[in-house]
Amino acid sequence: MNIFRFAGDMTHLLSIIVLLLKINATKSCAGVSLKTQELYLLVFVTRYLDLLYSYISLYNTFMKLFFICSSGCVIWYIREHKTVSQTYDSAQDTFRVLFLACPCMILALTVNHDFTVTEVLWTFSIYLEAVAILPQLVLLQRTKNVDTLTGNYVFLLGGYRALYLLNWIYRILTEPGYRQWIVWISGTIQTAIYCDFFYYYIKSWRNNERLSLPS
Amino acid sequence: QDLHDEHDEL
Repeated sequence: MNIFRFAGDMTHLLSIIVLLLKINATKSCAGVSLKTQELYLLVFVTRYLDLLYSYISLYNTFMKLFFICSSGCVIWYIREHKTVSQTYDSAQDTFRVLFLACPCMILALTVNHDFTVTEVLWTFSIYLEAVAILPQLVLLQRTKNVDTLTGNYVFLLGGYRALYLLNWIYRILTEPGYRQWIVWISGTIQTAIYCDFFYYYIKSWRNNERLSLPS
Repeated sequence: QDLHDEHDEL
């Protein structure tokens, strides 16, 4: 594991901690998309099925369990928590997730390495992760004056993807025969989706203003 | 082996 991959994972971990902190400290999930969180839970559950039959390292196992549990925890807060659930604005969070999940499943059934249940589900999770942030970005666009922690959460999530790009470049240069086209192409699309957000995030940060995305 | 390597990332 190289430094970019590790930094990427830590940024991913931090983004989730920031999100949980925001929800727990403010007892509010304003500006957080339940749809995106549910998509992430689906991504993690379909990707980490290998927890049941393959072991890579204690690090990997811990991170996989953390990602599954933490997204489950965020969903629980938004849906079930007495005070937090009242701050969820379902009227704004209207993205049709089936429009994302169905094409990803069709693509996973068509373009994959191996036509087995676990491999197709793994491929599905790679495709779905690439677009799972879209409901969150749409919600941010509808929210005037995004609160700082929610903005930081999305920024860290995007940062994690950018670090994974560097990780792949490093691996291409140092590991002979290393290639994974499905992951590279999906990951590049996933990172590109954040470009617009990055632009406005950095602009608002430099001008010392609250973040608000133009609609 | 190839397939296994591809799944070493999170």
